[in-house]
Amino acid sequence: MLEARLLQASILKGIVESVKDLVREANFDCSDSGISFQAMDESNVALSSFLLRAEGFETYRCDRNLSLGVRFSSLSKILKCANNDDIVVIRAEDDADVLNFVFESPDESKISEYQIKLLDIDGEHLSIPEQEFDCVIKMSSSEFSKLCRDMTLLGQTVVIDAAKEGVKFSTYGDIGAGSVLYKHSSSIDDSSSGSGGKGRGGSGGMSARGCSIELREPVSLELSLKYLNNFTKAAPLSDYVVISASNEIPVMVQFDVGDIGYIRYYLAPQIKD
Amino acid sequence: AKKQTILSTYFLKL
Repeated sequence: MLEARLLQASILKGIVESVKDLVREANFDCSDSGISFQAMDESNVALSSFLLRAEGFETYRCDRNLSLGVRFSSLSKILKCANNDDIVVIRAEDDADVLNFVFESPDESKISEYQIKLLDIDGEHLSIPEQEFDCVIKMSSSEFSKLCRDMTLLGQTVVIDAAKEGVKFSTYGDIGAGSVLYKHSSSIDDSSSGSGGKGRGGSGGMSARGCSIELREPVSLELSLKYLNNFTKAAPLSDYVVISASNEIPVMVQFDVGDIGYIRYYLAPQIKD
Repeated sequence: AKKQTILSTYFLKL
């Protein structure tokens, strides 16, 4: 059986909200090392994945590997019943057809129980090689959200050009064109021990618009803004986003979720026809 | 013109 106790419902709520518009249903793979998930959107352009490590839970028990097929819209509904600061216990018996949730208020004065029906899903997994990227960009997640929103006002795709001078995001459309250049700033690394605020409003003041860029080779990549905007739904979970890119392969966009794990998205690039 | 690629072009399906 699986029994996992998570101190903050907001983490699970946030993860589900940041995936549910990209993926309708998928398997949660549970093992003694944690809970993971990987699924593509219907058009096979974007892949969403997350990992919640066993050590990140207050208590975690998984006797044997389980694949729990869930529909994200159902999960989202159930999790709306939890308050952000509730403790969540997730429980599934071996070979069960339901997934049980217990929400406990922090003062233990209220305990709610819900369950959702599990689905049999033939999940299609992709084998994603561990790869070194030519360019790794780290910026505040709220800045990334604003950037994607701003670019979307003008165009449908964004071109990321990373070079020695910095990284430039540019777009164009019917009404005109726009670009934003970020120069490398090391200050972004200084504030990780700062306010600890989660995304909104930036963190630690000076680095809110900073951008750290590690570059091995210049990279130029065109990406769909529709998907990037979907990825920014994970921004409330993390102060920072890390965008890893190489020419002509899918970009990886990662949001670390506290000490418990991460949400990672892959997006296939647009290339010359 | 640019064409949207799909992930299975790059990653192996298991």
